[in-house]
Amino acid sequence: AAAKKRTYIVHMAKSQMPPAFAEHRHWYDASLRSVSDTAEILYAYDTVAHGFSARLTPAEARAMERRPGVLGVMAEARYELH
Amino acid sequence: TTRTPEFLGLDRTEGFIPQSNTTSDVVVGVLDTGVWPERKSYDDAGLGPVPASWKGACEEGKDFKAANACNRKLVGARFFSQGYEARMGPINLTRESRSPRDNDGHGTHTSSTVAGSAVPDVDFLGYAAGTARGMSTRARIAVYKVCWLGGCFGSDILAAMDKAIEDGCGVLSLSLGGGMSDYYRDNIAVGAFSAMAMGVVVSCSAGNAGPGASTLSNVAPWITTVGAGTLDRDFPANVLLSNGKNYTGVSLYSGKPLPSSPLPFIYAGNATNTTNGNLCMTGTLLPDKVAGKIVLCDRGINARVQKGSVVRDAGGAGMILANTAANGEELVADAHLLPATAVGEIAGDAIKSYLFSDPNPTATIAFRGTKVGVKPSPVVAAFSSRGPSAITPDILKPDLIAPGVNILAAWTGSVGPTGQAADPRRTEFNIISGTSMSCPHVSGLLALLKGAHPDWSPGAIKSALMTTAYAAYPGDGGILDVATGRAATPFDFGAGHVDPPKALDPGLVYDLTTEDYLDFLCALNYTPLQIARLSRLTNYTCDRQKAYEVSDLNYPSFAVAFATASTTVKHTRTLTNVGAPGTYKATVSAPEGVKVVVEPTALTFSALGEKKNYTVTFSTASQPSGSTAFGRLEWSDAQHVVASPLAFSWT
Repeated sequence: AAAKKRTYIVHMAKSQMPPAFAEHRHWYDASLRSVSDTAEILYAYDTVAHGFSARLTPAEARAMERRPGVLGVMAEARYELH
Repeated sequence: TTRTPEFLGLDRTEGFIPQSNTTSDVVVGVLDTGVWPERKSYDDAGLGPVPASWKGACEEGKDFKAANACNRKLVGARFFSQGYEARMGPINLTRESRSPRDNDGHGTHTSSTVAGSAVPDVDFLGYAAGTARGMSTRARIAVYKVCWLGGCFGSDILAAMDKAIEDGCGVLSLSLGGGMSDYYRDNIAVGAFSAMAMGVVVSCSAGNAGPGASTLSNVAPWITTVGAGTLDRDFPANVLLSNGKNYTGVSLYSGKPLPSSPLPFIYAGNATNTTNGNLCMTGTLLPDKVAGKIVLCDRGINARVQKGSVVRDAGGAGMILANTAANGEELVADAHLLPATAVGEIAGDAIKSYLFSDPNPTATIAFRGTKVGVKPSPVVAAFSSRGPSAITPDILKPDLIAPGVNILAAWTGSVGPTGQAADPRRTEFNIISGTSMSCPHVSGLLALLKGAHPDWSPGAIKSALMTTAYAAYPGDGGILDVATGRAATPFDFGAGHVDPPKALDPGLVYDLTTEDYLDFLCALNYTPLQIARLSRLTNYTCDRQKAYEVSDLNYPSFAVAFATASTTVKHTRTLTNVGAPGTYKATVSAPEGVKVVVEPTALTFSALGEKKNYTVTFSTASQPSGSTAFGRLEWSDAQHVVASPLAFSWT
């Protein structure tokens, strides 16, 4: 399963954070935990995007897409120097 | 950068650029391979305190101590490796540093090109001597290391952009790119959208996938997409054949010269047992065939400088690197480890003809040093990626071109100038080429403009650079394309080559707001979720009653994709006065077969900041699919010329 994991960027609707959470990071953690027991947040984004990145299997990514407050789940792209 | 400031006319801008804090308060964030902070380009002499608004940091690593690295020039340095390490495994600390230190050279080169301090009396192995300096010497640099030996990953890039905006960067420079994907899927486009919305200008390299059509990266309209051209400097190294013919090549070789008498000369394809031996791939040359000889290698597949190493390792005395059809006449100078020169396809074919016809061919290479004042210049580099944009053909890309061929700037101490493991040399500066090199030229100019006009939006700043760019040589026809030898088109150079003295005083600008870009996304039929990913606006919905059109985006250039049937397309634009009151009149140079009508044909501005609308209607009869044509629309008050390229394609 680890070999099948890819890095995904999960875009979240910041304004839709349930009141049970005091901080967005906690909400992101809980959302991630709901689809994966092992995945960890690589980065939490707050300025140019709202959300986080994490290593997920394709099935976990699909499950994440269905979570409340999730705007989209994108596999990260690879870039090269020009 | 010992030549580009002069080539760009920056020596003529002194009176236009305020020496106030606004110019030195601009911090340019460079997302790249890090920095070698000990280079003199990061000397902070003469700079005032770090801007009070700066919130960045100088992150430490084993080989990167903040106290020694950051100063009033290099105000920030961070690194982002979590995405890279999650994908590729732990960083190999014997090969690169888990710190902002640049072990590659690329990031040091780009950041010093943006805003490096002036360093007098420099050269690269004796070539390109002069004072090296960034395009905005008073701006500050913050480096964000996002690229590692194994590549650059979107999660790291987005994290760096996130932090750079939070830190207080006013300009972001990214000399990297990926393939083509919809804006909401592209990590750079996503980050750049919010950056733009927060007043940050983002410039990105167009890519080096030219000269094929539709090969661009970083085509989002809120990004300044930068292609590459040459400057008026060359490094001639001529091939002298014993039949009396000589051919011009280029080289940055510096070392023991070839003997004065000609040497035996052989084609690599005749000195190998492998089918691709002509390319001088590692281990393919037969030492007994090449020992003591000059070897002609064909360009392609492996690195140009590696071919020289292969010849040298096989005992060769020198190398002539010949372009094939893939590269045409484009010549890129390299700091080869043995006497070598690069020649274009035409010369290469002629030299091969001699090689195959003379039973005892001999040759030598004459290195001529540095030549300036080369004409015509600029010409569009063959490698520079070309339009039209595959994502939105109705937005003309690239936006413009800037110097990107044979650029001297600071270099890492980790590797030699060729980047090859076999290169033991260490140099303070290096000369390299790519849209990676043209992008930071523009980033530095954007910083200059932002400093001179701190109240201008990112759209206005970009417009100023675009509408003042030139597309023709003085009185001597359009800018040429080295790939074809013919006049280049707006699909090659966008609005043209940057002209910073004029950009500082453009007269009028095509301003663009976040709202304009949201309308653009609506015109693309983006869903609310897709718009939210880009804009972070979760409650934004397009108005179903409104007829959104891509052609309504107030872009400083025009791209019209006609259907094959005869058709009419109308664009609406708004010009904002950023100069003195005056009346501007429109002139159009339209290609045959396209009727262009501008209404009104004159616009009078009586106050600073005043806005005026106009429409331009393009009509055409049916044309074969794949046809293209080009023109230009100019507004002029006799003092300023506000120019827009027109690019037409028939699908």
